[in-house]
Amino acid sequence: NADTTIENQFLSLTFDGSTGLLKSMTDKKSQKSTSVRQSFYWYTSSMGDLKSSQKSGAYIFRPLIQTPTDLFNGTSVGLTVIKGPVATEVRQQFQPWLSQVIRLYNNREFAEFEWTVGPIPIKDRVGKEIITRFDTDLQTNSTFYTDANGRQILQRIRDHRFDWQYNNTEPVSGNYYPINSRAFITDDKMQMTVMTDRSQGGSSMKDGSLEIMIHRRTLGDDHRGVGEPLNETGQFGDGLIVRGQHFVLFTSVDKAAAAHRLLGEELYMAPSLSFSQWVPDWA
Amino acid sequence: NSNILRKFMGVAQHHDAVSGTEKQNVSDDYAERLSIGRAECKELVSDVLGKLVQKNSSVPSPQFVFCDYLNISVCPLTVNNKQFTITAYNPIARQVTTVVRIPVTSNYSITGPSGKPVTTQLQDVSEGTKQVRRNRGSAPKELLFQVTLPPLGFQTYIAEASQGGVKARRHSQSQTEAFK
Repeated sequence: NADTTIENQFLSLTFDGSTGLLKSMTDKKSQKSTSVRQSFYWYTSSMGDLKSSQKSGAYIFRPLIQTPTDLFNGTSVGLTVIKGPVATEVRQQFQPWLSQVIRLYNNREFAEFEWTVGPIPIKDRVGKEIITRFDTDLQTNSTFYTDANGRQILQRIRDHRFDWQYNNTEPVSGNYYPINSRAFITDDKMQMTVMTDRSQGGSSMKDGSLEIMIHRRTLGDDHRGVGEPLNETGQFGDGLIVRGQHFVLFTSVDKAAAAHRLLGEELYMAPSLSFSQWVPDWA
Repeated sequence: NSNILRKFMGVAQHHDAVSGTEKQNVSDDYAERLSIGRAECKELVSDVLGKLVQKNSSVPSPQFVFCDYLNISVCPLTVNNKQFTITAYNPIARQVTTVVRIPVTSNYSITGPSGKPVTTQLQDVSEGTKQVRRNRGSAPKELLFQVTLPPLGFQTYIAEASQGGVKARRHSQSQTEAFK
């Protein structure tokens, strides 16, 4: 039941000995740490209620209950640690259809979270919208940041709009914003930035927390024009499996912008790999 | 047909394609068009790379293939050959160092562009990967190594299956600790 720690030159990640969940993150340069609980959760897709007949669907995210359900099974994610000269990784299994690998590479500043989600089970006839959530002890004062098309970073304040009086009728989805390449939370000293590999939606529903939606499967049409539920069954007929990555930076505030700008460029224009059976004579 | 991907990318700029609010059969059509465009584009890039790497114009230039499912450790060329090359192209105007992960069935030694061996890490693929790739392949392992690429340029690394002896000692087998 001892905690497990993996580290590289920049980051140290500690995993809880009993649950296997991420427990804390340390920036080795500044020697600053934060407690982090990272897990996956699901929101129940609304099929309409007494307040409104609006369903959750392709256009609309509308959870039935405003508190998501934890996909951590309550006992352990069966942590497996693999250490080698190029990378160290931990593997977690949350559900039979939900797993994650967290990697630290030599001399790379970020931690890579690779999640594999799906097919989302719908035998209970309940639509589900899956999120990953990082809960830290950063004092964020209702504020978080998302990017607009990978360019300008915009400040977001929970339950607030800068331009008009905000009447919050949808506590969760009213605070969701597009994340095209990155989102971050910060206090005066430290910043946690999550870089995405695709456009997603996300929010900070409480201070120190950052959640990002990674997969959805809804069973009702939201009546905005598409005319069908968001329920792609895929090649095997049982629903899509998605795999994606989040690259998490935890740095001091003064180093954060340089770190996420450089990494963002590398992710957007990643090296392309090609293979050949040809082996050159000069080899 | 070199502009075919551009045409299909143009089609996919419709607001429904960008936001994912199209009907399923429209989504399938977008996917098919992009797949056709991508196949044409891969052929073009393969031709260009083949000409660039060729040192001797009297021999035919090599053909390059791309593995679309590398994210789930599927690549028939790396799994079925004892010797192959990996060429990585960097589109950024500064040097980039990154880690390459390729599916393999056994241990390989990697020789870098300078002719020196590169440190590698051989490990089993995760249970999640085995589950997600279903019928697309069965490489039980993946090989990791670091590549350093020049600005707006490429490097070629050579992989050779190693069976014991000196080559095998170059590898560091990863340690697995199962806690639960």
